[in-house]
Amino acid sequence: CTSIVAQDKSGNVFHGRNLDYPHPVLRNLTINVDFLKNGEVQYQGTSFAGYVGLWTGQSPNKFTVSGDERGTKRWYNWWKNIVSAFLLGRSPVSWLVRETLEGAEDFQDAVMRLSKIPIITGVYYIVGGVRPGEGVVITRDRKGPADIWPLDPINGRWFRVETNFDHWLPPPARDHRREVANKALNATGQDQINLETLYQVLSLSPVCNGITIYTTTMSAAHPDVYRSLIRQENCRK
Amino acid sequence: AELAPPTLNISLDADPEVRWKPLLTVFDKDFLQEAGAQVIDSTVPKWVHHAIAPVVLALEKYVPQPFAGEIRGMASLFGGSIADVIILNFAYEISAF
Repeated sequence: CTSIVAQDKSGNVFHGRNLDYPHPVLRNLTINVDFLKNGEVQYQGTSFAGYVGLWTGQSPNKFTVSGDERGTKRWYNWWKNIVSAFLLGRSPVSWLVRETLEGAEDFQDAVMRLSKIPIITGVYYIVGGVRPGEGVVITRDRKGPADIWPLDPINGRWFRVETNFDHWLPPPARDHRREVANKALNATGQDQINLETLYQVLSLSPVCNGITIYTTTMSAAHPDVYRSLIRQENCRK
Repeated sequence: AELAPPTLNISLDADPEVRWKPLLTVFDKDFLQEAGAQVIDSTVPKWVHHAIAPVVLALEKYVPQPFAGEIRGMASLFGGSIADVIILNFAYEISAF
């Protein structure tokens, strides 16, 4: 997966993501879901038929969120996931996204919940808000945050790119998604970034690749422009 | 061409067991069963699937609400086993093992 949170020169925050999964049948199971309370949209997201969690979603006029897989090299720690899940009763990572979309008051509250509430296994949560500077990549361990990486537009860090590796470490040599996305965002520039140019960055190979299922672009301050598109052949190498 | 996925309205005011019923206005039950089986086959080795299915079923009571009700409702809607729907919903955590 690749998630990007970026801020333009006027302080608008944009959030985009590619969801990658090596099973093409998911293209035929992808759905947008509007969760309603008293007939009104309380939050919305993109998911798969049969799956109750969310990896992508927005709470209108509050915040947007996406989740990216965080792999672990310590495979022999698999038993800790089982203890986390069943003995400690922790949430799957996608359920915490949904619970946060349902319960968080604003961007700050969402970041607190997504950082601190124990989950079964590690993940990256990317969150965008409605005010300038409200964008962050949260690197999660089971118990809490391993790292918080916010936007820092005053110092020229107007975007953050997260794929599936800790941002402070180089990605594997074979994986060029981070490099290509960083280069494309710098070439686009802060004065030209918007949901359309963000979509173009997310459409570049190998950011978009043969296992990209869908691309979502969203901005919490403008909930009506939430858009997910299922990627087809043109996204393949 | 890139297509927008279908949009479903899910009412949080409805009981968790029935709130995902609108899925059947968009998807065929047989297709959902078949697609679910494909995802499980590609995520969980067959022998592991057979071994953990009864264990997962026994652990169903530890799944919190509203997710437990929603999962039970999905299984009933698709005509599949609860164990398989739980496994699907833990696909990320299982693949992280």
